[in-house]
Amino acid sequence: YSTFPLSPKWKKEDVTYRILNYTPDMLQADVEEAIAKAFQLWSSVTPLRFTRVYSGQADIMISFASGFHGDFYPFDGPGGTLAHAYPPGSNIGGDAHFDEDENWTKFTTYNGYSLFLVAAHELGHSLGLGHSNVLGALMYPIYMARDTRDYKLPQDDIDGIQALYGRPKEPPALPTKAFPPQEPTEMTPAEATTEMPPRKEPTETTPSKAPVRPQDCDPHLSFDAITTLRGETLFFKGSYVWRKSPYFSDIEHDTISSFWPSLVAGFDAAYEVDKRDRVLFFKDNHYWAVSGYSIEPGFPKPIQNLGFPTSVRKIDAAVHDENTKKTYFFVGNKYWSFNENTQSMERGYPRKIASDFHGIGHTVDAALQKNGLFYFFHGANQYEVDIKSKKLIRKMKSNSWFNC
Amino acid sequence: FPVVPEKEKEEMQFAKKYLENFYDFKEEKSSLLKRKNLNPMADKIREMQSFFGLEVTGELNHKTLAMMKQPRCGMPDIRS
Repeated sequence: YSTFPLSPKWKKEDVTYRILNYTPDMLQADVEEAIAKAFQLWSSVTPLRFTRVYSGQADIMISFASGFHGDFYPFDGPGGTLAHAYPPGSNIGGDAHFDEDENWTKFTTYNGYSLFLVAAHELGHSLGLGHSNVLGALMYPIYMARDTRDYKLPQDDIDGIQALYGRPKEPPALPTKAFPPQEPTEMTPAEATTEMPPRKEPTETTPSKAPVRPQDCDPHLSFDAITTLRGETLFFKGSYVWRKSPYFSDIEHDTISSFWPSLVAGFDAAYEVDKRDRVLFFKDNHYWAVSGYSIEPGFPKPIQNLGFPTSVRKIDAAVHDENTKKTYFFVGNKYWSFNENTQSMERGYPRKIASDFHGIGHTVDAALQKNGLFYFFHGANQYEVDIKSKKLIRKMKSNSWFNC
Repeated sequence: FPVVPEKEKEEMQFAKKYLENFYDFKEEKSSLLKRKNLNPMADKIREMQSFFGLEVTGELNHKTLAMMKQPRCGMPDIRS
């Protein structure tokens, strides 16, 4: 934990707060409850008592605002900075400001930030705590979605606030509960840990060998689709994606929605055209184009736009050959060749997979081009194929990419 | 995801702003009296990487940039 320079703190135990305005994102009662519960976190471990006032000057003035809002720290629109608060003091001291451009929610969801969690953090500043570099601490500066049911103040924060104010005079009769049990549809604890996807555990440096989880090494593991993306490789299965990157040695396992919230998971096929910084995802008879995290406008489009007849209802797999600029689409026991330069399907297709790719006598679940080779996945197996000769080199387990 | 080359400049500007906001980074004006720090931004990146437990390289790598893009509190992590 840390405190501000000169460790400013309230010189009294009775601290007042006032909610100046409300966010339209939430019911007023929910805002009030979230703020009250946030204060309760801190009062449960200190001698401090917080009283809400409804008019006049309070020690801690709480407000929602967008952009420039009367201090030297304007907000920045959605994302980025969520809120800020000032250390104890007169006037603006102790005040907490929340960015109205965020979508605030009472609980943690995919579509917003938990006002309870953010308020609890900001009130830590209002009471005199700076940022902690302890991952998981409430005063850690990055927003971390978590399950707020039965939320308890982490020890680092307790140590910090008690260094300023001491322990409570009487131990709390009961453990503080952050919120009553959530509706089950809100978010499961497992989901709660995946809302901020690209973030890695910051305490990890670079382990020599990636930790391998049992589910990654299931010998029966199969994939729906696989693609490269800016040098990384993404393996899709249902709602999840495994992310293998040359930039970090462990394999990430995330929800697809954490990267592309508006895409419907369960892809049939995917491939990258790296020169265009574009990845195409296929599901049923539609496809989407993305560039990094952004979904290109105008999608989804029907796969017939690529030249498929209406009899083709879905794609099994797709792989792009960056040398020839051709993309192969696999549908049943046949494959099609699409010329990315002319954006048209090549004549003479579809052809039987087994006729051209010797040794591949079955459908293809997913396909990948990597290191100058094709990898065709079928169930728990993958087949390494020479791109030029189209000959089978070797057969491996599908999960061989996961350091099992 | 990793950045494409044409985005590098944009990312550098973003990182500079981040370091100004949260790590008290100030671009050094040339001064005859003061010894020049050849790469003050790298020093601040190191400071930020150290705070977050990232590998301390002084380079604006993928992990560092990803960390900078996380939603966060608007208070600085360090103060002058």
